[in-house]
Amino acid sequence: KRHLAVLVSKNRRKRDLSGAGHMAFSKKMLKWRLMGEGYSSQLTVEEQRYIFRLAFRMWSEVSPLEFVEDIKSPLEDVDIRLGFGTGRHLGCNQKFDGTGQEFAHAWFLGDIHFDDDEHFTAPNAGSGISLLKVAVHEIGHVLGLPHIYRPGSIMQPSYLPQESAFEMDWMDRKAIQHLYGGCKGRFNTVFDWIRKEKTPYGEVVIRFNTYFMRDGWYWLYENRNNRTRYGDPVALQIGWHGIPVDGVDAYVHVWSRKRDAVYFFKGIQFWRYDNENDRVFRKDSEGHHYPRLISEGFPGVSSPIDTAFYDRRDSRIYFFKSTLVYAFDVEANSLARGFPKNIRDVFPPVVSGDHPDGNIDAAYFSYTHNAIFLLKGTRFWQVVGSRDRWRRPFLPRNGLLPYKEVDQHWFDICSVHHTALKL
Amino acid sequence: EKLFHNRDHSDVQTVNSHEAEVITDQRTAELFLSRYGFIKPVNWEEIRFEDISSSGDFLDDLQASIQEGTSVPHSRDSHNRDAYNSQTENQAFISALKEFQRVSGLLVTGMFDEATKVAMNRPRCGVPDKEIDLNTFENSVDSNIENTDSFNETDSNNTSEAVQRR
Repeated sequence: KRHLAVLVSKNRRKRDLSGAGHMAFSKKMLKWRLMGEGYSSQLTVEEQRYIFRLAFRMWSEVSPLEFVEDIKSPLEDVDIRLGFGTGRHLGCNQKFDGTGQEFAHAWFLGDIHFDDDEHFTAPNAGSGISLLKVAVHEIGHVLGLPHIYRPGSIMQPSYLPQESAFEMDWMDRKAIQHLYGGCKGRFNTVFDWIRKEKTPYGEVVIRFNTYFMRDGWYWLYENRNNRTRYGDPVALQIGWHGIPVDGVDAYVHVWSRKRDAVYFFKGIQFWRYDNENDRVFRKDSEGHHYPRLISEGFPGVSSPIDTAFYDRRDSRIYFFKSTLVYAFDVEANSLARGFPKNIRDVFPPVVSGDHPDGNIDAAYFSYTHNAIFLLKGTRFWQVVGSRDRWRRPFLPRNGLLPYKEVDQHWFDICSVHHTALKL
Repeated sequence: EKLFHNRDHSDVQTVNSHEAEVITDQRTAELFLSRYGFIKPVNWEEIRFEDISSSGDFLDDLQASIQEGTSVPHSRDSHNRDAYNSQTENQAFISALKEFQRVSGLLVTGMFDEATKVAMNRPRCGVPDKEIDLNTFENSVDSNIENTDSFNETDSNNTSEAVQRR
């Protein structure tokens, strides 16, 4: 009884009741290890560790949890321990049954055991039992999820051969977020990146993709699916060559009849991006070398800036710095008359007291919503547009509508541990 | 090692003698339903902490409980009682079977049909489907913690000896 009590009390420190009243880990960063005495005889050790890294990362991509492989700490300090065994295994009370039927089991304390009599295979092997799928399922149990009988759920008790697109669906995401909450965090910048494509008939069509950036990584957000691209976040240097690897302050796309230029801003400098060659310009067609000083490219704008966006309605770039807004007329290549102004004067609150008051994180014009959003912390304010004023004429021009939570509008933009960025 | 000849281990052979018992009849089906909590919710966490040296496997215990019968001569009352118990157990089995069929998306027949047999023999996770609420389990352990602490305070000498022995 004493031994049981000590174990439960130790367990209690790791686990607590979540906000919803369910048992869950009480910390957001969890350590895991594939035990040396529990390697599978069917895959190389590196394959096994890679698959488990991927499995943990898949949970990290849809929850505020981060997982790090720990091969150095004492075993009792590791939160989740994984191992393979057959029959009586690893000091476990539950004997495996041999080939067939039970393929693994997991415990709330964090041990996951795989039956090495099953034919586990690497992802996309086409035969056998996908170790990745089983691992994701068992990690779900360790995190506190029970079996779920819904078709398509990763927590279904029975194994179904892996489909080519094995990912966590909406309901599974919400199930884990019910225990641990949604993913919150600030962003450096958010933008819709425009690209031109030619159809098979030779027509040029305009398409866009939405990107969220935070520090040294970014996500592509799929608006129609209400989630990020599978496998994101990605390190900045992978997708955006030449911009600062630790992040940017702003992204601006100046797009008018005369101009089509993409800029990234960081500190007191800015870069122009070459969409054709998918990297920053070292020297553009106008002879400008990059990076350039913001003070040279945009005279009158004080740097560093918080963020910026280009407003196609008036051909101005709006730069935000502390409580000030600088409206830069790109045609005149100078600050608009009367600027800088206080942010409350340019973007007044619709509801008194409901305003970000400066130090904006990101200013984002969304083609999906045809609206401008100002993001700060975990909240955002939508700027009153022409349609809003048509419906409610009393709304102030460029007013800020009451705030909403970012994670209730753009879902599951979750960080992963930096060691998981490169599997 | 498991025998293989190909470089990529794609022909690794499994030892056929070590195969899980196939579920073929009511007895094995009942074992399945008991193991995964369909007849009665399983206290999965308690099984985790059971002294492995003193207890048999959870499944072995189940098998024993299902196979063993009493050898007490039947009186008329005991016969009626046994008949009642048997009927109750059978109802429990059918009810559990129906629940399994329902959650598995099968036709709910209450009969151990071919589709149900196939579903039961599919590879699956060993965690029970129906578990006792963990909060209830921990609350019951909390009361043991209090009792244990008081034991430690009054018998510290014996406790330290016990610790040393362990």
